[in-house]
Amino acid sequence: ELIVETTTKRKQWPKKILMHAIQTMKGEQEMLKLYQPIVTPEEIRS
Amino acid sequence: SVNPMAYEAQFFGFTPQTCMLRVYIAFQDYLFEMMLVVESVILKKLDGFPNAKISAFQIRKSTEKFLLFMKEHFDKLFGKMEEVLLQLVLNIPKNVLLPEDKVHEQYPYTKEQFQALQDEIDQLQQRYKAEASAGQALLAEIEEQKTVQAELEKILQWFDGLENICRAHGTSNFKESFAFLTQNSKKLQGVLKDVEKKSK
Amino acid sequence: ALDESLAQIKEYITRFTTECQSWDQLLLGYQKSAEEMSRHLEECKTNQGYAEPQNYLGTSQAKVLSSKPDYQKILDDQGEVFTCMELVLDELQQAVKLLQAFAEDGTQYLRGLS
Repeated sequence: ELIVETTTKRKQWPKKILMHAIQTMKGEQEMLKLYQPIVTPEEIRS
Repeated sequence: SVNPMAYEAQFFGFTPQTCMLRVYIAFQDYLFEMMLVVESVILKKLDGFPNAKISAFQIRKSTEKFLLFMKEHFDKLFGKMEEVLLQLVLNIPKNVLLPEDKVHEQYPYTKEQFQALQDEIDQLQQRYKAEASAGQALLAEIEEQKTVQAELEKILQWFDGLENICRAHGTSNFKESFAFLTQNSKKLQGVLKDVEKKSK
Repeated sequence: ALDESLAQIKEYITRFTTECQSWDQLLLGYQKSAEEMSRHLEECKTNQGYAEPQNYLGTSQAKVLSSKPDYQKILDDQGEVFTCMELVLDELQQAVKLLQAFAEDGTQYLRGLS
């Protein structure tokens, strides 16, 4: 049972991990696209 | 030595040893079943011979003996069959990669290489954010420059306005006008002195 | 031989159990990262992506940004121009008033004389 359980995980877990990794990377990419740092111009006194 | 045959288990979904064990148990169960069937047939036939000196107990003993005999032979033969099946059928050759492991064939990454890639990605993300921030800072500075430019233009406009006023009142050059005014005042002074003298 | 086999089996059990746990931890780790990333992304979308700016040192524009002039000082320095112009115009006004007064005096004197 333990051998079968372990080898099933060897076979299937990488696919699931890949799925989550892709989701994470796509999220990171989208966040970078949305990234808008706010830099306010200094007040210039007339 | 114990061989877990893990790669085969990964492919089949069961260990080859479990498979052989289940085949063995199936065969064994069938053997027991057959023995019982044979025994019942013999007992039935025995009913047809009421004067037979053979008892059901003896039949049972013989059945057990026969079963033992068959089991011993079966075990020997099954042992050979199991060896052949495990080596030649339920076996993945050492040079074979299963499809799910094909990715490791050409690009084996070490833990350090993976970490280096991760670090590079993090660095690139930081650099991107820094460049985006620098871009925004430059845009903010452009806004500041526009404000300063507008103020400086106001000053220039003020000077232009002053010049226009002077020109409108006939004075385009302060220095010249002032010099002219001073000269005329001196002339007037001279004339007045003259008149005063002549008047006296 | 039996003892040896048993020892091997125990070792395999330990190794496979550890491996199972490692796989589960790895999967859980990536799953959590993905969930956290989704949450951050939602937060980011709510904020419309607005964020604190990063440090500019080391960027391609670092030189330009670090040589930013003091715009306020540039404008403040123009105050001197105005001060100077105020003084000049004051002096001019005084001088012209003086000349005007002289012209009036002169005219009056000549009128009187005439």
